[in-house]
Amino acid sequence: LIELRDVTKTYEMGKHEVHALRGVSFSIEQGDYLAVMGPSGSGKSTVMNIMGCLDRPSEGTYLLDGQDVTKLSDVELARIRNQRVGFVFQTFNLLPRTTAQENVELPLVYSPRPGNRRERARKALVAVGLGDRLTHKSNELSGGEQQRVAIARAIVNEPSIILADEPTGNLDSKAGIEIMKLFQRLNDSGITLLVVTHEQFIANHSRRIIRLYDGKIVEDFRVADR
Amino acid sequence: LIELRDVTKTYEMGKHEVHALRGVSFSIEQGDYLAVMGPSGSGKSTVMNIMGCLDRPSEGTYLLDGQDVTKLSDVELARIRNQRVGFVFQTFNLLPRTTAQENVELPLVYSPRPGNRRERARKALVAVGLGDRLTHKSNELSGGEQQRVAIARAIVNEPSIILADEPTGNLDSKAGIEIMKLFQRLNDSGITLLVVTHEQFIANHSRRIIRLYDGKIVEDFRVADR
Ligand SMILES: Nc1ncnc2c1ncn2[C@@H]1O[C@H](COP(=O)(O)OP(=O)(O)OP(=O)(O)O)[C@@H](O)[C@H]1O
Ligand SMILES: Nc1ncnc2c1ncn2[C@@H]1O[C@H](COP(=O)(O)OP(=O)(O)OP(=O)(O)O)[C@@H](O)[C@H]1O
Ligand SMILES: [Mg+2]
Ligand SMILES: [Mg+2]
Repeated sequence: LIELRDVTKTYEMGKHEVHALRGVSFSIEQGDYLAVMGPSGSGKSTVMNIMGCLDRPSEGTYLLDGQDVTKLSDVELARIRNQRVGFVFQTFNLLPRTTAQENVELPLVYSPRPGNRRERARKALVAVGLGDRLTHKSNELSGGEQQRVAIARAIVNEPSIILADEPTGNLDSKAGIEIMKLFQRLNDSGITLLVVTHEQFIANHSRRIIRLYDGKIVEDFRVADR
Repeated sequence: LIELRDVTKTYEMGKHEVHALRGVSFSIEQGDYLAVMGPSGSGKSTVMNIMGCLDRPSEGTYLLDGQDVTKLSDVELARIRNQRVGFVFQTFNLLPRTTAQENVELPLVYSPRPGNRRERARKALVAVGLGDRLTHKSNELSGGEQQRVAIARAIVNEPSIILADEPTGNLDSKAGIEIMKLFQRLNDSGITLLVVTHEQFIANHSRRIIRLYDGKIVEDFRVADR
């Protein structure tokens, strides 16, 4: 499904360069469930953004379903992203003066699914425990509630791939467990799942862990049977 | 130093009310080191914002050094905030097209301290491990780096009270431990510290834990000697 070969990402900062990714290669099958771990600044969000078609590598290849995504135009990249990928951003990226329900409806505007948009959004918010927060605007929600709106928005159009960047960083253990159960249900239904996390407890819910260090992969192993 | 008596916070949402705080009372001595825990939406950020003079209670009293802060004007409240409180926001609140160093210098513009502003900002960024990221703008930093800039900004003018709302939510365990060591040094020097966290490991570094549930305090106990 996903294949990265020798992917690098370099930022030019005037006098010096930042090598966010220094040659990353791995492949992911449909239906896989991965955790991505590593220190702050090691390149996790960068590799997630490339996989989610939000960014392009500086060098290397990204094959999605065998298609070289690096060769596509911005418009084609955006179309793939809207139709196939659900992204939970590390900093949520909700529309500010917009309600929880409107934020979650947004992906359905770009990539419609059968059924009523408002009802789909409501169900996604109920699934993350926010059934009583539908009409709150983004700035009228707690940090963990905003994080859960971002999760609901990523799942509402039933994408085939979900990329979740630190989805439980602002959640207490009980709410975090609820999200893990939700992710397990989605994976059981065939959705491919990548979760960036710094918490080993969260990573242990996945079936495979990729660990980054200074822009390189230093570990890539299957989690013991559970 | 800090005394809250029967503090409530209610949001009017048209047809219904949200009771974010339902009568919270506790007191804190100078030099104390507290963790504040509780489920998502239980009122932690709300009570922190009131203590940091960023918000006012709907009812009840907030005494800071014996002075009833609820009676002050917005201008007086802002002055106390700038001079006495360092706040690490749950969503960082960095200025977007501004470098790490400029963001950290900002509190020193409003409440100058002796010495060179740029040098103080640089030292605070080195203390959180970002000595090589001074010139990166906020959007050129990883999530955990942004979080650490927010921490550096909160400590740079050596406030007497630091309120940190989920300061390690985006940090790997190693970076999180570094921040806990920094907080311990600050507390050793006499600074009063309140840390909101959902991670027990982080809470165990404090000397007292206050647990919120549905806008009320349900636990308030000293951590066993360590
Ligand atoms: N401006 C607002 N208008 C209406 N409701 C609000 C507003 N701000 C916060 N709330 C509600 O008040 C409750 C408490 O919010 P608060 O931010 O204090 O929670 P919290 O304990 O910090 O949660 P988290 O762990 O998710 O950050 C939440 O349920 C939230 O929806
Ligand atoms: N636009 C940019 N310009 C320059 N450097 C950048 C830019 N974006 C990211 N970086 C740098 O690239 C490195 C990797 O960033 P990335 O966001 O992938 O890290 P991360 O592993 O997600 O970290 P965290 O756990 O803190 O979120 C960081 O050191 C960061 O400073
Ligand atoms: Mg990141
Ligand atoms: Mg909060």
